[in-house]
Amino acid sequence: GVDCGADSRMCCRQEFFVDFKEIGWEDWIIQPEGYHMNYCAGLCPLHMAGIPGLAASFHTAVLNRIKVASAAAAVDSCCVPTQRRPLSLLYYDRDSNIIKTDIPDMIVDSCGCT
Amino acid sequence: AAKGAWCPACGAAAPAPGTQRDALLALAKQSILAKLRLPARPGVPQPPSRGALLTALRRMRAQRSDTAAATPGMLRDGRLLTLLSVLCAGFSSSHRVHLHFRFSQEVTGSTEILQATLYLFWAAPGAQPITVRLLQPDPAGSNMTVASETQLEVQRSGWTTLDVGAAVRSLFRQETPRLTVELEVPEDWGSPLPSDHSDSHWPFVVAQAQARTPHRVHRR
Repeated sequence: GVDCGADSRMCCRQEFFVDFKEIGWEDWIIQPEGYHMNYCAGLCPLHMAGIPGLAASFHTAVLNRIKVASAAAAVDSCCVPTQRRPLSLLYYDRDSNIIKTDIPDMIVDSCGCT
Repeated sequence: AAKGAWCPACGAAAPAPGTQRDALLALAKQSILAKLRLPARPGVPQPPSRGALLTALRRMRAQRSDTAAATPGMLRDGRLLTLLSVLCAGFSSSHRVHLHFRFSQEVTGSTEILQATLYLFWAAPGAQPITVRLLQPDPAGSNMTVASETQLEVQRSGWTTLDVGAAVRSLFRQETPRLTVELEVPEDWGSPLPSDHSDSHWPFVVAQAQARTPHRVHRR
């Protein structure tokens, strides 16, 4: 996967960190101190379709040429998460019980084009 | 979309950075609450300091792994609860330190205490022992009476534990479930009280309790 830079236009992973103290949630969420709500952003031109990130290899180069040549089969390709991991939370519930929960698929680790 | 560009999906102009950040923060809140199935963020009356709580949780886990090994026959059917009460108030005069620990009433009415342990952290213990008194409200008046008195020897700095099971058990039969511990400390000892809110060595009580099974009435 590719991480977005300042002027990235192609499909990449944009990092975004939510500090629980900043949103006033540090009193009921004990751990962690924030949430990496990364997201996918950028364009998916035809030659990047179907590639989970820029796999710079001979095979990719060949595939690209075939796709460009067959531009007639233009298809919408979207920049979406291709790797995600859980968010583990330790928090108080309404009755002041201390709960530990692992919420699946909450943190985006890499993005790619459909 | 990049700054000043248009959004490829809906064609709208890219929002100003501030607006975009607020929207993402709102999305983060909504996403977490939805996944936890909470209608709104819970309110926590007086949460203990995070450092103190994490230290207590780590000590509890260490104790639970020892206890499980020592008493393999412990309840495994999910009715076993672990209650944690971190110091809610503490006052010290020249030789005496008073520690107060609260338990919520919903819990005291529905559980039976199996065991309870008081954890105290001493940074600089002295040679002589200290006197630990467990106080409970005097039914006749507003004073406190001594439920039990123990001599506690501390050989080295660190955490020290004391069994307070009997005191907590009797506490759970009272109106205001609050455990008061009085420590008589020689001159050369440091105080077990945390120096400030960021200090993570707050005294705390861990109790193992069993949820009371509902009273079943069999009719013939």
